[in-house]
Amino acid sequence: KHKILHQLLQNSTS
Amino acid sequence: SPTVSMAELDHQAQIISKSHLETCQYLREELQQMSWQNFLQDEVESYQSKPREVMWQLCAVKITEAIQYVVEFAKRIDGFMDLCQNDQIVLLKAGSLEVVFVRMCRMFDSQNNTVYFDGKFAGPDVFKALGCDDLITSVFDFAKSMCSLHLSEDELALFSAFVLLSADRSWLQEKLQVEKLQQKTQLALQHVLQKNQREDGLLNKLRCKVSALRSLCSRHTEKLSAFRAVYPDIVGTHFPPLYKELFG
Repeated sequence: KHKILHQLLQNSTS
Repeated sequence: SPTVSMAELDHQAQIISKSHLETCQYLREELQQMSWQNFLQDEVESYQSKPREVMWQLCAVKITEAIQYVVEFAKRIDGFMDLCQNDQIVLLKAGSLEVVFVRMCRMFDSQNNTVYFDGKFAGPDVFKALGCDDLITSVFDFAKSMCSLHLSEDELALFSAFVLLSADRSWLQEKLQVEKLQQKTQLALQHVLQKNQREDGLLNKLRCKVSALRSLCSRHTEKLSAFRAVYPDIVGTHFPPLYKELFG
């Protein structure tokens, strides 16, 4: 449901 | 709290300040350098004559950009990524726009009543085409009153984290965990306010801002649903997907 938010949370912090 | 040491509060304050500075989108010095750049009258008029949906889309894009920085801020807060993913999403869904409004005071020029937007400083009249004059006035008033508190970057960072970690959001699964984290952040904020020798009433003034933020965000939601009722396809096809996820 919150695909993009999930993705942003999973990306490692740059 | 006897369970949190001063060293721990210092550590929490440092991590949150660092996270804020790494993710604040614009440095204060950059903004100061740009502060003389106001929109000229013909530029203001060109924003005002944009079709309503075009101006909405532009603002949705700008809000979404700012929110992406807030997500990065959240991820760097000690303890945030230890929360369950449901709660991370709940907190960001409810709080990311509130943090954008808090951060807005860094980009706000109180003397001219302008905010940095789309490359220059803009007054409320720039946003006329949105058809939300009352909301825009409230957002500007909020920024002005936040500015009048003259928060330092570390105070602003901790207040932003405090807002984001609100334990009273609906649909949290591990409310107690969030409560602990928010409590620790509040203690760190108190600690920094004391260290910076701020006046006693400041924490209470900041607590009052929490309800103002909630009201701004619920009014943004109302305005969006009114807009969506008239332009459902524009929202569906032209608005940033993250914006739709957060406010849809």
